[in-house]
Amino acid sequence: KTKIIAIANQKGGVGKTTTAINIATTLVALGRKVLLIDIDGQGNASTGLGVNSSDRKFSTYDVLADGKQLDEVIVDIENVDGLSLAPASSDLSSVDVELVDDRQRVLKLKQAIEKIENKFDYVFIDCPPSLNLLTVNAFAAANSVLVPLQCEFFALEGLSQLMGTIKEVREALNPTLQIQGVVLTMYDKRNNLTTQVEDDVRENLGELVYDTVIPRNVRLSEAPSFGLPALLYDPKSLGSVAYQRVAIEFMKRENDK
Amino acid sequence: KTKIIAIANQKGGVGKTTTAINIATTLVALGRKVLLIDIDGQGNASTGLGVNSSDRKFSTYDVLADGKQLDEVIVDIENVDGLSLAPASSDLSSVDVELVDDRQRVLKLKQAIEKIENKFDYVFIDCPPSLNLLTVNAFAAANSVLVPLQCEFFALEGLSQLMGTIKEVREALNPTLQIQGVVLTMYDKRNNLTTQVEDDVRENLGELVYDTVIPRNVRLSEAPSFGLPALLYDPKSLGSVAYQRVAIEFMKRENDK
Ligand SMILES: Nc1ncnc2c1ncn2[C@@H]1O[C@H](COP(=O)(O)OP(=O)(O)OP(=O)(O)O)[C@@H](O)[C@H]1O
Ligand SMILES: Nc1ncnc2c1ncn2[C@@H]1O[C@H](COP(=O)(O)OP(=O)(O)OP(=O)(O)O)[C@@H](O)[C@H]1O
Ligand SMILES: [Mg+2]
Ligand SMILES: [Mg+2]
Repeated sequence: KTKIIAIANQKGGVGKTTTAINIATTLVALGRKVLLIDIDGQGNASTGLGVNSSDRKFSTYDVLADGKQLDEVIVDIENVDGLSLAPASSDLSSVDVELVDDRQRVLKLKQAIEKIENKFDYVFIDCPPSLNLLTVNAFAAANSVLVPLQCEFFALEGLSQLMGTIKEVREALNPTLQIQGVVLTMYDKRNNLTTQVEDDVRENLGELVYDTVIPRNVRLSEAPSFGLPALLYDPKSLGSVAYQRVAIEFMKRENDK
Repeated sequence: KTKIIAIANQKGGVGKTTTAINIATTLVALGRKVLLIDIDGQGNASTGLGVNSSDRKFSTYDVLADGKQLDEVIVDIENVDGLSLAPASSDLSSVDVELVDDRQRVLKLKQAIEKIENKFDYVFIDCPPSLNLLTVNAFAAANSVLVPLQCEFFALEGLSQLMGTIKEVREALNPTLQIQGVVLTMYDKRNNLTTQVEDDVRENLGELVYDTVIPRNVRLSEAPSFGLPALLYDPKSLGSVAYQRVAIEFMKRENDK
């Protein structure tokens, strides 16, 4: 059965896209068939995998706003054999307003994924930094939500709002929606704030928090400028190794369910 | 004449809120009367100045969606004598949809600010990480836009989209809207990516880019957990000193216009 995971956190710049690209790539390296759906108007997951805006014939905007099939939008990633992508486009940022009169507006992505899901083992959805219609579409379509959490005060602030929205979608739209887990990102053990945030989160969320943390590592932020996941750009870097461990922990958690 | 500045960049986590809080505080320390308007549903600028969500009787949501006067929403910041804040609330994230049928929806903030602007020398607007109705409201109300730019590849990617939206608002709503400047944030000179981004931005945007850069400095991210601007939390820290210099460069650029 295909597993559909939204990667979300309305706090900006916490590592959603970096997590989506690098977990997806590791799972492909482990032989799984993976689709990454980019529903952020910035299109960072698309660019980070080498699919520039000029190469995107259609995008997830066409799926959500014009009823195009995901099949017609999906491209194969040249550098990562076995990874498919549904790229984003900048007009996604106006979808909220365009679909306001459509009673099915929160179910567009779910309906689109249902038609193609059997082709993949995992479908990941990279969300924008907001709790808008796009993120709600992802929550309605997903089995679970993976939450990258930057070890910073402001990032911790937003966690209860995020959990609240997940609960609302579970009650109104998707009764089986769960939290897949919380991954601590940009972890710097020399920094007090990091350990304070970690202690706080592990105390409140316990088992949900992954054992593996992602250290701050410049190779992770260099890789997208080459259109490559870190796993291909610099496989032995601290960042790459950490994401490989996170992907393995992800699969273990999925199998233990 | 009051100057109204939107602090915006749809890329998440680039330092918008940190820039808004610390420039506003420095200008107050230099004797100016400053209002900070928080229109991000996360409410980080409000919390970062010690105004927790339980202390916010009204918010900018009430101004935009219910026509409340800014006067009724503004609070004085206890720790920073002379700084006023219009706090945010989490229901801001549904404003796009709620105002969709209101023909004046992009001018709500502008109309609200016009009624109170003579009371302040500077009005700063902290924007959410998106190019939605809230950010368009800020662009319609502002004289100029200050753009914090993180020295990272993904952050650079989004710059042309941001500039495009500013141009659209200038042509449709606000003919005098300008770019006030671009401030490089989380600058780490040991990191190749930082200098590559800097070279790229200075080449393309020239004079618009501030001479002063903001280094990555942990004291900047610790301060908000005490409800204090860095200038009060640790005035001699590298981050604080850099923001004081940016604020002075900001005033110089405003006076030179
Ligand atoms: N562990 C890390 N170490 C160093 N840099 C990182 C790390 N993770 C992400 N980055 C960099 O930090 C920035 C923010 O990460 P990313 O864009 O993945 O976050 P995001 O949550 O997707 O942002 P947005 O909210 O804008 O969608 C990017 O420039 C990225 O390259
Ligand atoms: N120069 C800096 N050095 C170190 N940390 C910083 C710096 N500037 C900001 N930070 C921290 O980085 C994180 C992101 O900054 P901030 O929240 O100000 O960005 P933002 O653009 O307002 O984010 P959002 O897009 O979510 O509104 C925060 O945790 C903040 O404390
Ligand atoms: Mg992203
Ligand atoms: Mg902010």
